[in-house]
Amino acid sequence: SLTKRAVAEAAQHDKVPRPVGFVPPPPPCPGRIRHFDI
Amino acid sequence: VPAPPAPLGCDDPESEAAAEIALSYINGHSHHGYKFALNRIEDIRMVPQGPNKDIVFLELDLLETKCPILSPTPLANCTVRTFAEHAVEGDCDVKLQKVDGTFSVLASKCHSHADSSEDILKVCPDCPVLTSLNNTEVLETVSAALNDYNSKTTGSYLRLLEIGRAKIQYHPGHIVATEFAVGATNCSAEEAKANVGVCQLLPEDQSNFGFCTAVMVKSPSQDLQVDCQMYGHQVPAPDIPLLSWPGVTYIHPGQDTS
Repeated sequence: SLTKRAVAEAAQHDKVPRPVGFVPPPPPCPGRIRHFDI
Repeated sequence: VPAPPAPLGCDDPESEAAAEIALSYINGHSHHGYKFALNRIEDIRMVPQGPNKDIVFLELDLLETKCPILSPTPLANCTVRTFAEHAVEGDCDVKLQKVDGTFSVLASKCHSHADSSEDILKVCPDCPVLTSLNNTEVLETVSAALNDYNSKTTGSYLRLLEIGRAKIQYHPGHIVATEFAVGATNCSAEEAKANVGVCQLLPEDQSNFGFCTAVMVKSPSQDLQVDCQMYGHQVPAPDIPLLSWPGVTYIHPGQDTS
């Protein structure tokens, strides 16, 4: 029988184990600001 | 099946190279105002067109520099206007092609606009903000400044090409500050006094453009300061048609070019 698990619980179990200190790469765009942001 | 190449990042060296080609094209093909510098690569998309050929779509955020578009100063030496000096931002969409690793611009469309005065005054309540270039006081100041310069110069009579920027401060003191582009004519200042109608801008192969700043103090006491720098004859780059000046033009706060 299917039981509906709480999303948080499911997410917890399904989360891909990340190596300690893993830093997600910066989004590819938009790029860095060279002078100032208007 | 080989994995598709990872999408280009906006700060990748290849994106920076494409942006540099795009910026050089935009400044090289602009006829008015000031040179723009790159502030941010907003987005980049590369669409493969076959072996060693891609189409690249770039979105660029630019900021106006203090160098007039006709100035021979290299862009790298042009100072970007600060936020408090009332910055002007440019948004450009550029289409390039990349063939065998070489970028070339196919089309560009830009829109420039001054930052909002409210934003400036929030941060700097006493900073004078840009005013309309058709403002009566601005036109009077530019006219008085150019007449004053021509009455004192030993060089050729200068004609107004366009007004670039203007600010009016009302407190403390009533001050009008303007920047405008000028072109040398085929008259000396003396000849112009006799018959200014015959004084025409020099032909393309002798053209000599320059730039003036003028500050008129109206109160507490009257004063007018004018400074003009002439660039001397610049040999136009072969692929860029020499600027054709349709007479006096005024840049509006928002300007589209493509």
